[in-house]
Amino acid sequence: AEVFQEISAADFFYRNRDIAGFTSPSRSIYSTIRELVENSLDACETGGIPPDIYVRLSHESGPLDGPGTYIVRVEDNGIGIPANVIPSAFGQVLYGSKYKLRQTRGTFGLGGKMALLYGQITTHSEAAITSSTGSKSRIAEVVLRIDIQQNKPVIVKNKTRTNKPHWQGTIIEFKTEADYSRAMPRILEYFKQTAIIVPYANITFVDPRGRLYKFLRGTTKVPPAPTETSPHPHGVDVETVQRMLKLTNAKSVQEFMRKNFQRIGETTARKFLQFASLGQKKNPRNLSGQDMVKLVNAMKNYDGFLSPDPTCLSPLGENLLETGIKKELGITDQEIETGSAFVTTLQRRPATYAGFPFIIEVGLASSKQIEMQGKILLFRFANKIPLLFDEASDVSWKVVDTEIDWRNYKVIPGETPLAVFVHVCSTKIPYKTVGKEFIADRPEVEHEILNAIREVGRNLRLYLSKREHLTQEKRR
Amino acid sequence: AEVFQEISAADFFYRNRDIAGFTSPSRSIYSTIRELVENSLDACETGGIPPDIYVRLSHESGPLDGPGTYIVRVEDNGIGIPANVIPSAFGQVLYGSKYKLRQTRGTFGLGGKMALLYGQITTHSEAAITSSTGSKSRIAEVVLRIDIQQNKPVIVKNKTRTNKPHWQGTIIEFKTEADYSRAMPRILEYFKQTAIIVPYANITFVDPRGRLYKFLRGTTKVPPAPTETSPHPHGVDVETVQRMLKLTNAKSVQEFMRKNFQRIGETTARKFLQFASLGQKKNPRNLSGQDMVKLVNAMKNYDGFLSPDPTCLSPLGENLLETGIKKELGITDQEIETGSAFVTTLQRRPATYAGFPFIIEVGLASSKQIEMQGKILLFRFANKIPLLFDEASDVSWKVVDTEIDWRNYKVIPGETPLAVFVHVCSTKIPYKTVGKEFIADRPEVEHEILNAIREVGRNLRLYLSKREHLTQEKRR
Ligand SMILES: Nc1ncnc2c1ncn2[C@@H]1O[C@H](COP(=O)(O)OP(=O)(O)OP(=O)(O)O)[C@@H](O)[C@H]1O
Ligand SMILES: Nc1ncnc2c1ncn2[C@@H]1O[C@H](COP(=O)(O)OP(=O)(O)OP(=O)(O)O)[C@@H](O)[C@H]1O
Ligand SMILES: [Mg+2]
Ligand SMILES: [Mg+2]
Repeated sequence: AEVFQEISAADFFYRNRDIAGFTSPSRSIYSTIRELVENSLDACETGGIPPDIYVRLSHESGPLDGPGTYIVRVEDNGIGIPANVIPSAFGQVLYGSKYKLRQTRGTFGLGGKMALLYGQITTHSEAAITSSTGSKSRIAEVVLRIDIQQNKPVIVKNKTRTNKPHWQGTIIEFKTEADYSRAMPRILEYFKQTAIIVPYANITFVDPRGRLYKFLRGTTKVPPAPTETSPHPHGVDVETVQRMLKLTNAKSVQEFMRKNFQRIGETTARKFLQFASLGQKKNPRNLSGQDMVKLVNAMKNYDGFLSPDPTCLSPLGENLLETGIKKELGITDQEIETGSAFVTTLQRRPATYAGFPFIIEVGLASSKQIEMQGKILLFRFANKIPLLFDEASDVSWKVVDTEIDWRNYKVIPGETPLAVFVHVCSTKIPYKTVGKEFIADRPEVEHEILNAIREVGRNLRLYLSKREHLTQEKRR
Repeated sequence: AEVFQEISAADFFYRNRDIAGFTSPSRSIYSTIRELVENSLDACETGGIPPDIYVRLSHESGPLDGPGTYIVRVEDNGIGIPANVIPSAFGQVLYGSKYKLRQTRGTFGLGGKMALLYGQITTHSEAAITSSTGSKSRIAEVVLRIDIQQNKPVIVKNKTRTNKPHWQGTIIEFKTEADYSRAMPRILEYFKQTAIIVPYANITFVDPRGRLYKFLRGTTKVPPAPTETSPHPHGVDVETVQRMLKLTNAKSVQEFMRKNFQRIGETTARKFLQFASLGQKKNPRNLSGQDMVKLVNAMKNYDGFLSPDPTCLSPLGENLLETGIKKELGITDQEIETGSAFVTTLQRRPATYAGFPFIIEVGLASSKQIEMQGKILLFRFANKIPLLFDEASDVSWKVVDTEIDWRNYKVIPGETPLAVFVHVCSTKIPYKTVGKEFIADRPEVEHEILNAIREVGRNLRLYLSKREHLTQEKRR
């Protein structure tokens, strides 16, 4: 007879940790560092704070080349975590502050826990979290493990102390099995690319040999934090509407539409309800299941709604992206002026997929310094996170490799020195896995990336034609 | 101030249903059908029952081309579900009978719930489950919805009735939004490929226009169901060992090793504990955290263990695979005998990755009937499931497209008529997502697929050389 069993969310992601990017000791130390750094960057940007992030990886035991035991420590000057929620924030899978409609790196309520979990299952390590939410707050010190089968924290220590230095921020430290020598190139590349896409952050990395890497900020201006938005009517289904109906105090369906969805005024609500042929005076709490289905289908099909509000997004901007690209590729302003190098960037207008707003930013760079390896050099970013793995499965690669005719832009793919940068910003990045390494080819997103690259491609073509022309002139 | 929230596993997979293969109305009806059919096939094979599966998709309302409302009904003659667990089996995410170390299609405790959930959020549908676990058991009739925020079933009806027809099996029925016209080619291809890899199953499909498709069994012999196995010492970590230690009644570490892991006898246990330098007489319950880490690391590094026991696997076998390939490609025995077509299959010996046993089966077929489309024609299977999406991200495609030098085997990729079949069987298929569409390039798995194709490639080369030779002979 079959034996039935329920497992917790923590147990699910423990058993399937490879799906979250924790396959091997080398891949896992990369995932650990990126999950913690992304938490720190979110915490700083939310507070409008120029991020100062310190990452130290120290070797404790075992071989230096190959899997050994390491100590991971990440410190930030972000908004901190209130003492009473620290245990759940780090000890309960599917718990967090990013289940909102606004652009953040975090989205699943899982990443930090996975990092701690991997350390725990490889070294039996406990995790120490130190945090303060403000110069006037006390400093919380929590040491915990995760009870994986129950999906809850096991508190080893939980106290607070006076905040003499008036510090605000968070420190995370725990032991983990890691293969640093194998992961090193990707970890360093992750920091370098983070420096492009987060040019207002200082990141310091101390590696196991004590080497210090500093990625200094190029600007102190932190963009305004994205603000939470209400759902757009194109992005809902019966479940979302049902939840809204339970909580609403609206007296009519018209008021319900205006209060629960973004950018719906009296006129739009009235016209929509006519289109949906749903009575306007009806009490929203009296809507039957059938009415809800009718309402949701009408919402999906009505084209009179305003496009989604993009204040929930926080793109980088064309100037900062250009600055970051020049810095990463070592292109000087002089080279740009004399025409021996070229950079063009573009921010598209907000678009949507499934009711979620998104913005595409792209950049193209041509410079003799770019070493071509027989294929297009592509840099991918999502919500200011560099994506370094699974390029072949990503929508940007699909566009760049199969949908752009590069000869149209005077480029021989893999030969002409060229780097392509794609940044996708959204309240819901269509990642294909919880490991956040590649983006699904949602038609609207694919289409926007394609159009963005075509647009900057024309600028590149102009530059390459000019240079070709000059070269021919010189020969005569 | 940040607002913290916990969400249930059902809410997580509702919000991220695209990760599970429920992106659009056309992709979702494909995922719905495959998840239910895979549950039915598992239920039959577990009982050694030749599967008779009936799938009916009927149109209820809305356009016939484009998203409309459909009724899905799947019936099987499998082992059924006990009445008391039906609500959780279909109403609680991360609940099921397949969290064991044996080869099954199901693995996450999620698929059936996702199908029901998608129907519920698009049409407010409830699901009707009818099941009996044996001719002597009563028939259970349950109607339920899923409370997504609480991750528990909401029972609308729950009764049993006398089993007059002495029936055993399961019937699932619910409404869902679907775009059948768009999904049809893939759904039919899924059934066709299932017929190759499950040649002992009868599948009947009635489509929305009332058309009947019958995929008849080629044999009544059902392979023996895989048996559950204990973990292999190479596949464990501190968490798994800790759970075993809590439950064990072993009086010594040596007895603990023998009782909890597969294929460890007295001698192996004794030699291993010498290697691990852990006292043999020690009470396993007195092992400290440090001891556990020491034990786990020693297990990973000790190479004196027997390779994993493959009775937990259930491959198809070379003969049945060849039969299925000939049937799918319309190759007759006469064509094989006269040399105008060729099929070769191979089952590799069991191998392992991360302590999980796996077996690779491959097939190559060359026949004038195979229309080449400028690229290698690849059929992928995992645990007797056809994988139809995300080919470019799959380890088999990586091997076939970038690691095999086909000219070595007298094949011009994309021109020479050739079909490649790869079947991976394991207690844990290294899927990259919960949508079960592509397999990660775990080095051991990639290596085995490569060696398997090279092996059958030599047979193909022999055949193609012979034919080339005969063609040259004819010309003289
Ligand atoms: N360094 C930090 N500073 C402030 N808050 C933090 C920090 N790290 C984690 N948190 C809080 O803990 C929560 C859980 O983090 P976790 O990484 O597990 O999930 P997430 O970031 O919300 O989503 P994701 O799984 O996508 O990373 C966060 O939502 C955030 O509120
Ligand atoms: N047709 C069926 N006959 C018998 N048992 C079934 C059937 N369908 C589902 N079940 C039972 O319900 C459980 C849950 O099914 P579900 O598809 O949600 O998860 P799973 O098959 O275990 O894993 P996966 O998410 O990988 O499909 C199964 O484990 C099985 O015990
Ligand atoms: Mg996070
Ligand atoms: Mg299933």
